[in-house]
Amino acid sequence: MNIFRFAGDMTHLISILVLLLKIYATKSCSGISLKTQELYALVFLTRYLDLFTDFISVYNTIMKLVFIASSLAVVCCMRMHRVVRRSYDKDLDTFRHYFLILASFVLALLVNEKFTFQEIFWAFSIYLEALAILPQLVLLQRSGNVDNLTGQYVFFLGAYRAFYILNWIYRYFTEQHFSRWIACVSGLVQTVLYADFFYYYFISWKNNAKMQLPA
Amino acid sequence: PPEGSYHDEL
Repeated sequence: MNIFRFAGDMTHLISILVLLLKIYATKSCSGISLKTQELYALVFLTRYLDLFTDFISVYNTIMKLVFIASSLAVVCCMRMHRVVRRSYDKDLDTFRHYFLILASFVLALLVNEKFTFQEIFWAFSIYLEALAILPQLVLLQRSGNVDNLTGQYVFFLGAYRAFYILNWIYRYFTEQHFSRWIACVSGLVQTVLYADFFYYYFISWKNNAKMQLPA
Repeated sequence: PPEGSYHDEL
């Protein structure tokens, strides 16, 4: 464990807490893409298959449980909760995310560390996570205005993987046999996808104005 | 597996 990775995990946790706060406090999920939430639930379920077989540390196990439980809770809440579900932007959240699932799975079959069940699903979860934010970014683009909590949620979600890139650089230089190029390349793609969001987020923060994404 | 093993990251 290094400071970059710990900062990344905490930033990721903050993004989840901000999302839960937004939904709980406003009893609304407007501006939140259910498809992105479903993709994230799939990412965690397929990445942590070794949750009960490989014990790495208490921290590792607890964080995995928190990520799985929170992503499933948000999906259930957005689908079932009678008040929250009414505020879901169903007609804006139309990204065909099944293609993302299919593309990630095909790529995982072709490019993986080892052709085993667990490794293929691990690579699948890495590729899918890089693309999972797309429905959310498309929804924000279409809805134009971004409310503060939603903007902060997406910002922290993007920032966490940027910390992980620093973590991989650090581990590359400090651990002789460290080679995790699947996660590195995918993490880079993931962070680049946020680039324009970060730009408009910074502009709105600098001008202390409400965040506007160009239609 | 110990820290630094293959999938020790979240």
